[in-house]
Amino acid sequence: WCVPLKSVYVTFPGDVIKNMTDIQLADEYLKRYGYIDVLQKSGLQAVVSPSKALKELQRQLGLEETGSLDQPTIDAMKQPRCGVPDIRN
Amino acid sequence: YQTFDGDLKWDHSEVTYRILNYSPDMESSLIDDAFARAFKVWSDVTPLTFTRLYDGTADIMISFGRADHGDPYPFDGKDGLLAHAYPPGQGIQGDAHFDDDEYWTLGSGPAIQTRYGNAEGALCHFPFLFEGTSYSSCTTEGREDGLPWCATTADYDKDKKYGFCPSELLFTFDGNSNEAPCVFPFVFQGVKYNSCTTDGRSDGYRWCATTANFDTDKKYGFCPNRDTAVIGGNSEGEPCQFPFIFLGQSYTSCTSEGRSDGKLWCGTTSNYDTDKKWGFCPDRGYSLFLVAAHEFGHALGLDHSNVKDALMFPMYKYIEDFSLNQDDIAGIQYLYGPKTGPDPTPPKPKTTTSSPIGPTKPTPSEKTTTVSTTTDVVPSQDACQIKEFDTITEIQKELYFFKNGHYWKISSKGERKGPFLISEKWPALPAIINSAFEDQLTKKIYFFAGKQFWVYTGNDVLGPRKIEKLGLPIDLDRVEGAVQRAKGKVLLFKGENFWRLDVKAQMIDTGYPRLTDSAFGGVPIDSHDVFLYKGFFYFCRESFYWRMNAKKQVDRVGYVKYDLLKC
Repeated sequence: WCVPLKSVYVTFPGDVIKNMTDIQLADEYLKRYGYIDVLQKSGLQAVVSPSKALKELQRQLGLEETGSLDQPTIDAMKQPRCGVPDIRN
Repeated sequence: YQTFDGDLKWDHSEVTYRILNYSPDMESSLIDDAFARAFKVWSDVTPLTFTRLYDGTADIMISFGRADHGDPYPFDGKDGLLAHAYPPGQGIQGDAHFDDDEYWTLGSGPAIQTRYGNAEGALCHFPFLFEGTSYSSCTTEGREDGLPWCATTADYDKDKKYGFCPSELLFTFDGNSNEAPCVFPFVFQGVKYNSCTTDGRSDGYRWCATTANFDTDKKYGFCPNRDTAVIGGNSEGEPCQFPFIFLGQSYTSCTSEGRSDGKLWCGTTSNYDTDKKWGFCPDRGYSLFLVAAHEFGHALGLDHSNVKDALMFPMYKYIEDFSLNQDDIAGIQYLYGPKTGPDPTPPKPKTTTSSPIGPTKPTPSEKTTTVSTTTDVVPSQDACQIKEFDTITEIQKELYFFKNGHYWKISSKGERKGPFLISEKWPALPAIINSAFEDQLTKKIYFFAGKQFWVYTGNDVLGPRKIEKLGLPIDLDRVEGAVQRAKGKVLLFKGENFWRLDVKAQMIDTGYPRLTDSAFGGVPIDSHDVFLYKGFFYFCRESFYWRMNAKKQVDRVGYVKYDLLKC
């Protein structure tokens, strides 16, 4: 019984949160909370590199500003939080 | 701290709020209380006041919803995004929305307020012992009516303190049935239902009919979640079914198998593989108070802070003994300034020889009088303009307010009626009543005025009799408060003393008076009115009340006018 079980992930009906990769999670998080795809007053989208967006997120959340999708950043993205964007669009 | 662009803020300091609906996770009274405490976080450090409205448009409209809930920012199921709010302004601005796919608690597990029983509305105590077995959730053991119950102390066998847990068999919420319980089976669109259902709704809320036929009667309410109910998934509100089969394996407890996020879930039928019915298992939940205090910060004009210990930091963290961080205080005071002076107390009316109040208008009979909402109001007959009532008491589950020959009453739905003439309903009584109570056993109503008391049984009256006949001191000039206790006992208050009256024996028990301060710490010893309402003790001084729970903790201080009188 001590042999590790081989986990099988399934898609649960009605589950709003889908199984997603860390990169998908980060992409959605950065968009949702305003770190990328920022609309300028001109109406054009400013291009924000993922690294810059991650750094800004890490600064906001008090994490080490690595600019990369490291484990502390992924963990922070999985924490429960307020839905109001951190960066106003 | 940060504020929104342009320093958005309310242009008035008397901010109003309205609770549009409730979550099935907690009793409405606990939700009301969590929101009130969350507002108090901000009113404690600013000149802002928060007044609850029960209809119409308030500055801050509060609601619970799931996924797509009517604005452009859908919620995301359990965990993740918990709530959001809009900065001050008209329309949706200022509103606060809470994701009802979360499990809302007071932050440390199920917060289950009991009803009925003998615990006077105390919270369940988990775990508790019953006949030697330990229970960590409400149980129907020991009962034949299927009503879940819990003990409110650690050991039921020793203390015998219990109450009933929320269930659809006990009450519903919202809807149009005034909290009536579900009636099973009920008919909806020709189909018979034996349990709460989400059929006919797109928001996933479980409901039931409160008569046998919804199609004809249209009476319904929403089902409160039992503490054993799953959260979210596709079976919200259903209990786990153990054992259940998942991918051919049998599970006798919640599992995280099948999920990459590690969350515990269970099947709500015996076979997930065939039925695909599931939900998340209850956990500690999120503190509605803490999340609401954060969201109300947005609704007042604060954006997210990057100070980790600040309330306005975007991530949720449970704190047992919450206090506002200096960063939050600096932020809100940047917008509204600091609180000035002591807590507001109303100015005392000047004594004049000529009353500004006109002659008393003829008062219609109780049957025809409704809420006084016209602008042409005689102050003496407008309950909302009365600073201090002669007495307040609960009679037949309605809260009565007496003042100078008149009375008003608030129904359990919060509807105010009056004024009525005391002399029409209880003709033997004087205009000014100092105290009153309804005996729980006999339903007789006792009135105290000065050194006399009267007992009404329907329209029959006994009295006046001298209060010294009850064993109260001869020099006692009046009784100012009365609180019904179990087994025919009533506590009578005057100033810093209280006495226990044995209603059946019509005599004060030996060992009294006792000091109010020693038994009811934290309330004003000069309360001019004391009464019991919905299981709480209320001590009134001027226009304020101190509310004490069954554990004798002062859990709320508020305005009689707004909270009780619903002005």
